[in-house]
Amino acid sequence: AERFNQISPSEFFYRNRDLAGFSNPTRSLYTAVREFVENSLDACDQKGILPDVKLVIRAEDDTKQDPRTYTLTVHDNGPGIAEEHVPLAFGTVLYGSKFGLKQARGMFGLGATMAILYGQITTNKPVKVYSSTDGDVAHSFEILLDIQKNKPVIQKKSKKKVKKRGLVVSISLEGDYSKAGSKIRDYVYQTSLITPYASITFEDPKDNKFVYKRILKTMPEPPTIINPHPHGVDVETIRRMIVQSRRDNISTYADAVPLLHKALRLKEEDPSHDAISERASRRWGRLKPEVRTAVAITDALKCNRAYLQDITIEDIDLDAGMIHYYDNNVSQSRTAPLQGDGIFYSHIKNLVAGEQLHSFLTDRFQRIGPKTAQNFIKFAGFKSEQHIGLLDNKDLVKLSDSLQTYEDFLAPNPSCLAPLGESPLEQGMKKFFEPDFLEVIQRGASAYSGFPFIIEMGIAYGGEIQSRGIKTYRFANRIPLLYDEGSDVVLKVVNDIDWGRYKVKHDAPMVIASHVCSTRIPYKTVGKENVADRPEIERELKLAVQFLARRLSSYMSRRGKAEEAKKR
Amino acid sequence: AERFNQISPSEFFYRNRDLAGFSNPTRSLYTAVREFVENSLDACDQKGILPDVKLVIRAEDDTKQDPRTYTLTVHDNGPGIAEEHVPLAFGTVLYGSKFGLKQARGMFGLGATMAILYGQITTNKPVKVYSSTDGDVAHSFEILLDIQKNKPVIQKKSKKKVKKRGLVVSISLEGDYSKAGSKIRDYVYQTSLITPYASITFEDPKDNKFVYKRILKTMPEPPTIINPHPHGVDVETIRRMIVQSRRDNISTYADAVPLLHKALRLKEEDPSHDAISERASRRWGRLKPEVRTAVAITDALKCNRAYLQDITIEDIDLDAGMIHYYDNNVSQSRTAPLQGDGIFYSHIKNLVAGEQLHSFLTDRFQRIGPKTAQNFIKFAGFKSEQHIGLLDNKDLVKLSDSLQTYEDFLAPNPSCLAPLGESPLEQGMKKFFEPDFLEVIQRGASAYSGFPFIIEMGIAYGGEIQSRGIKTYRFANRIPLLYDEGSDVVLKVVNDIDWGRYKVKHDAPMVIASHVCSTRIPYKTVGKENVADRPEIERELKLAVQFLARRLSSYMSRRGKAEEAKKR
Ligand SMILES: Nc1ncnc2c1ncn2[C@@H]1O[C@H](COP(=O)(O)OP(=O)(O)OP(=O)(O)O)[C@@H](O)[C@H]1O
Ligand SMILES: Nc1ncnc2c1ncn2[C@@H]1O[C@H](COP(=O)(O)OP(=O)(O)OP(=O)(O)O)[C@@H](O)[C@H]1O
Ligand SMILES: [Mg+2]
Ligand SMILES: [Mg+2]
Repeated sequence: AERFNQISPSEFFYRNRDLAGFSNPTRSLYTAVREFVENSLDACDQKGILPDVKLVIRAEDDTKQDPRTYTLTVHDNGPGIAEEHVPLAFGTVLYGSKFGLKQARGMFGLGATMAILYGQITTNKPVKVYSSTDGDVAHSFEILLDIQKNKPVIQKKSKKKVKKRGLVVSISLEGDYSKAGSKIRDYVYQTSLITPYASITFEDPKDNKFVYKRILKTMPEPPTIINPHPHGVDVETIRRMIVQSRRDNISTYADAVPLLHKALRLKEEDPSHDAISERASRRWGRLKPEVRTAVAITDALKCNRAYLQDITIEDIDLDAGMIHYYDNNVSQSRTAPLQGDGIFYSHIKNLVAGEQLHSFLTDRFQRIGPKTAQNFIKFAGFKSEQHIGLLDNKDLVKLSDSLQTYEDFLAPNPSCLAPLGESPLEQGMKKFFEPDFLEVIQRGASAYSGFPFIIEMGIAYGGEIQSRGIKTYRFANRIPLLYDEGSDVVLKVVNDIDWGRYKVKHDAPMVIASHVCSTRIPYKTVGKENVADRPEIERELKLAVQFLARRLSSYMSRRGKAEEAKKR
Repeated sequence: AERFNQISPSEFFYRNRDLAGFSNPTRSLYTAVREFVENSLDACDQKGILPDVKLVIRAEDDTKQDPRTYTLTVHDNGPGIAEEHVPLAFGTVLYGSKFGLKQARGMFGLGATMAILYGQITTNKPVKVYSSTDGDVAHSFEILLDIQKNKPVIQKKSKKKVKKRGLVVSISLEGDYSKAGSKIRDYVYQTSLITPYASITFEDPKDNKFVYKRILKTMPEPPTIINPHPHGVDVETIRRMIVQSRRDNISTYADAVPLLHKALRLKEEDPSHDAISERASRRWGRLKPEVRTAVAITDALKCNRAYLQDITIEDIDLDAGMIHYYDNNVSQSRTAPLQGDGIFYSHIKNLVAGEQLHSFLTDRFQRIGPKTAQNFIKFAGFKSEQHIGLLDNKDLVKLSDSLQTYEDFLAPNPSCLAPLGESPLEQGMKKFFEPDFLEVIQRGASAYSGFPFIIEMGIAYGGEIQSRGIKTYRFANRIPLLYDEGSDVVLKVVNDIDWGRYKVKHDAPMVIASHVCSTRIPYKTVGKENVADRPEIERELKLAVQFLARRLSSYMSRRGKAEEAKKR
């Protein structure tokens, strides 16, 4: 007989760690640096803090040859992590704060934990974390991972007084700086280019110090979380939105509990549920919806007012005639039968039927106004008053398909994006390349599969540029991508251009910097090194390159004419 | 404050399903076909059953345009899945039977569940599974996935009489056959090439029937699970092997329980633990180790013989003076204190100290004989009698590093591999290409990072080959790889060859079929479409190509001379 096993997600990524960029000591050292630096920058961006990030890599034993043990430490002045979240944030895979629909470098809830895992399996040492959220006290932890169970094991924990807020994370890991060093230096250099408001310091194993001071003192607007766009839905997403809408609707009773006495004009201090039900049925017409909900629940659960505040309604199953709720007093789920008639039951039926399709569309999605909702409902073949809780399975599929194919929704709202901006990108490229020619462009917001994105790009030519031949710097959500360019959509677009037509020779001293921002970068791998060629993204990149290439071409002509004039 | 969340692995792969090959209706239809067909072939290979696999794709509504809803069904004559495992096998991500170190197509415990997930989120329909393990009764299930909780929800379940053993799985999903069709037909065609002992039938949405009958009636030897090779270890692997060794050692007491009476010459039917302890200490010298273990445990737990059979020892913590065990009667973990002296305690101390390093190496690893173990121990700076349970953290790292770097271990044992064989590969290529020239080679077993692998390759030229220019067919563990060739190591190697030197023109009617077999194919993505360029694999591929290219070159010269002779 077959022996079946369930493995945890940390076990999965332990066995398949090359999928996450931890394939050998060279690549792993690079990936570990990235994961920690990107976490620090995300944390600072989130809170509008001008980032000061320090990266230190030291060899444990200078007499050993590569590959050998290194200590990797990253310090930031960010918001830190609250004491109760530190062990899980670093000790659990698929645990994080970046799962919402908003632009950030992180998205998987994996990165830091994978770096720590790699350190642990090569050196057996715990990760050290120092976190201060208030600049007064820091909590320090030493944590080992239980890889099979996907949970942290705290080895040591203490507190100390500090003067600065922020996070420090330090691991020991087997790395190869002789091979990874130049990639790491490029990574720091390019991060500084795309994050001109961040100050980054890098101390390498040979005690060299690379300092990149910020050239901007203003931060871009932090992005905000937004509702899903209709083009990004599937049946599962809609089902969850309907469940959420029902839960929001039902849980209004919690606000009603303090109002019960007044609304029902009850005399007793602690009225029985019979008294509540009886009084409520007489005043039913004058009761607010949330009060009605509270009463219907006390009636079904046969409980008093105080009990209402200790429970959470989990689900209402009309077919089975049951209410499922969680009793916080005993930490257990319970069930109560629903009486199949009367005003309380029909109120509960209404709760389950839920809001109408029209308000569901305008409230829970982005970019659907009342008129658009109406037109869409007609297109999809529903009625405006359709209650979302009463949609059967076929309807859900019809709604999902129609939302994805309806063409008259407005393009997604880009306030969930935080592009760098043309001026900061230009200043960054100017500082790093000191070119003769520099042109940047920020395209308007576009979308793929309902995910908004913006392309920013710059071309620099001549001046202090040392390299020969088009050198393409790829960025996504302000992360430099240094590997796997062969299967990245940006290289595909750049190579498809006939540069000769724009007067660019094959050994031109030219640099292209391409920056894609999105609530969700379509990476091809968990290691976040290359971007998939979604048609919408490819098209926007092409338009950006063509625009900049034309500008470059005019410059090349003018320059050509000027040189000829000189010769004459 | 940051809102932290834990997401389940199914939720992770739902959100990031393009990582697993489910990026759009075209690709998803293709990937779903692959996942089910590869499961059927794996299951048959496992049990030495000549596979009969039938793949059926039907459009639900022929009047609709692509992309539209399809029903995808795969039937096999394999061993089926036992009733109790069906819901988890198909309804849970990271659950499977292929996590051991042995060649198989599957490796992640994801594939089938992802296809079912994609079907569910596009059509809201449950998967239907019919499984018969005995050819007499089939269990049929309709299963929906709870994606947030990573568990199956059984909608329907029933039994019926059948005449054949095997599995049928059927999903409804949104697909685009107009775009995916040619890739799917190529996949079936190439699967038949690399699996010449399998009969595959494909019924497409237009009612075409493609039949590929088996051309071989013998199956290759099924691979066997083997011990890890020392080059494949890290500290985590060694730690787990030590824990396993300790558990194996301790759990021998279970065999001793029936022998206790006889060994201790006990008169009572159910002696008290005092009686057992007292009798045992007098006969200690004559007791077998497993009997001593049983006695030491009854003494620590102060229990009788019957109780011993209801417990499982989980851990022994000498520092804390505790035995942790699981009581199956009450399904709870319990703890008992360990008395710190006496013969029972020192026996327990020996159990914890564990086996000696020498036997640990020869028993638990592959390819370490007694002499090699001795030389290795000397190289690593340990003593032969070192007890593995007493290795401290520094020692574990030293042992791990030494195992990885010691160069005199034999190459990994390839009995865990199941290559196709030169003759089957040749017959397959002959049947499919009917070429003028055909040469195949199977390289000897090699290894990367301790994982054994074998390269098989064939070059076919002329004859009925229609394509112009070198066409490379890539296979890994008998799976055709049809996407992302641009970042696959095989294409890299083929393109690096200067084919002109071998008299091959750029429009030659030539085919290369490359097959990599390994206990672990280093795929770059969860979607299993391209293989990473591990240096050892790249080198073996290069040697294989060069060998075949030289043979082709001689053929081209002979042919060239023959044609010249004709002309004259
Ligand atoms: N330097 C830091 N400052 C503040 N919070 C941090 C820091 N580093 C990590 N975190 C928190 O820990 C969580 C887990 O980090 P981790 O890198 O594992 O996942 P992630 O960044 O969410 O996603 P990804 O895997 O894509 O990097 C983050 O979501 C964030 O909330
Ligand atoms: N046709 C089949 N016959 C017998 N067993 C099967 C069949 N299909 C699936 N299984 C069982 O179900 C398990 C889960 O299948 P699934 O495809 O999800 O994972 P996997 O094949 O182990 O790994 P991978 O994700 O790499 O495909 C398999 O490990 C296998 O034991
Ligand atoms: Mg991160
Ligand atoms: Mg599978």
